[in-house]
Amino acid sequence: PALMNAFELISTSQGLNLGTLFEK
Amino acid sequence: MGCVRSRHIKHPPGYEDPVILAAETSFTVSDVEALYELFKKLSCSIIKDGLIHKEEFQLALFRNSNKENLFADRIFDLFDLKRNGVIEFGEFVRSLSIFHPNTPEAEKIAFAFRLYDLRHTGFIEREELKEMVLALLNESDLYLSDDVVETIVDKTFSQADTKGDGKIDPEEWAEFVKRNPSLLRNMTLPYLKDITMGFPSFVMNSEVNDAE
Repeated sequence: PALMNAFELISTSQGLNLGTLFEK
Repeated sequence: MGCVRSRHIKHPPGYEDPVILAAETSFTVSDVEALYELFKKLSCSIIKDGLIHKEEFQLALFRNSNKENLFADRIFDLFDLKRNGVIEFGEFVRSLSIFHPNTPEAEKIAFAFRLYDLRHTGFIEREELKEMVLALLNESDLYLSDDVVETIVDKTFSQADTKGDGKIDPEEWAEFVKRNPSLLRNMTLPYLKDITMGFPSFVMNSEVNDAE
């Protein structure tokens, strides 16, 4: 993780996964 | 009121004509009508008023209406264009359009910038970036020492803040995203291209004459 881009880390948040809105 | 299926049709506050919404977004009229089927479901899941409240948004994202999440809060606030605490149908469609595969990348880059500019200063500042990393770690039940978090934030900032003034401006952000395109991955929802397949019942509720 020390080598990871902070924004890449952030982009894994479940709160940013709007695909979930479309799950039945 | 907005939760009753009816062909003639009292719409909830914030409803907008699908033809107009289609003209102003990446969606077709049928797409907008299909999105209305989804919107009705989301906006009546807890408070049956035809508006999406924060708890309903959290319920849809997390299956839990009480789950606090910094990033879901930011998304909700950006969708709530009128800033009145709820997402209306027109706001829902206009905001989701940013996530459409056909929407220009520049719009996605600008939306992501606003998402990460937590304090609305027009810049992504170091403290904001650290706050977001800590929120992500907290959400994921991951532990990293403060030294490691500082290292991640410093390294990212050194790459993105090319002017070296301690904050990331929209121009630096756009350049950084061009060098790291994976950062926009969750700004595109391929499913939106086939939204009518997901909600075929829109045909039954369509108010738009096919000839229009």
